[in-house]
Amino acid sequence: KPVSMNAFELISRSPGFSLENLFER
Amino acid sequence: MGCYHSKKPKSQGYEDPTVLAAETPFTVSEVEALYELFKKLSSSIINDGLIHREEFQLALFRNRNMKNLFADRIFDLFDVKRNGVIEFGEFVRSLGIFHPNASIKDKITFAFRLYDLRQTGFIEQEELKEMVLALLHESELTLSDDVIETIVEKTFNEADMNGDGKIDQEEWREFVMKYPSLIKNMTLPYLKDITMAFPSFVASTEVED
Repeated sequence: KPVSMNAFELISRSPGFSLENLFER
Repeated sequence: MGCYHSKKPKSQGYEDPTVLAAETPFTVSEVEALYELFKKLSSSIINDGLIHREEFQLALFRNRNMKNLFADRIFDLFDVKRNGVIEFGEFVRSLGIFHPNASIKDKITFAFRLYDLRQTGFIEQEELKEMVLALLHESELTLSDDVIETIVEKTFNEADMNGDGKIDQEEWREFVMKYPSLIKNMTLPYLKDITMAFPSFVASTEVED
């Protein structure tokens, strides 16, 4: 159920956190 | 010292790898490998040895104009001097927090500062809602206003243990201890293999001796 989602869990999945992309050659 | 130091001048903001290694979970070789990466990132648009916001966005999203609230916040936190660019020392120290061996405490603090959008020392309900809306905007997930409000309120009330209407650092720490997956994005396993990804420098320093 969407209402049982943890809001911080939701935002922690943003592509904005994809720092691993910095290492792509 | 070898010929490495005499080859070419280092960029503005360059710091001694031994100093950076002492202050972070990285070894000297790893800091040197990070310098290879830094040189690449800091010359992708403007070749000045500094990572500009657009270069950071380009590396993350392959698009220099891609706006993202969270990437923006990460850039701002990496830019410790707040001069609009990321210098080498700032880059290494900040990435150190994302190292698998970095302390959980540092990761929790970094995430808190990231989510404290207006830097008041607290995460407020408005900020949490703003971040959820930003996440929904960039994803394909669609939720009704009521559902969004419920998710934000429920999470906020659970984290705001003393009920004063804001989440402080200690409440955030306790909330993360309860839900450790919240800081999963604060660890980059890749950083353990950084010398394998950028071996050119390491190889060249080995032959010097």
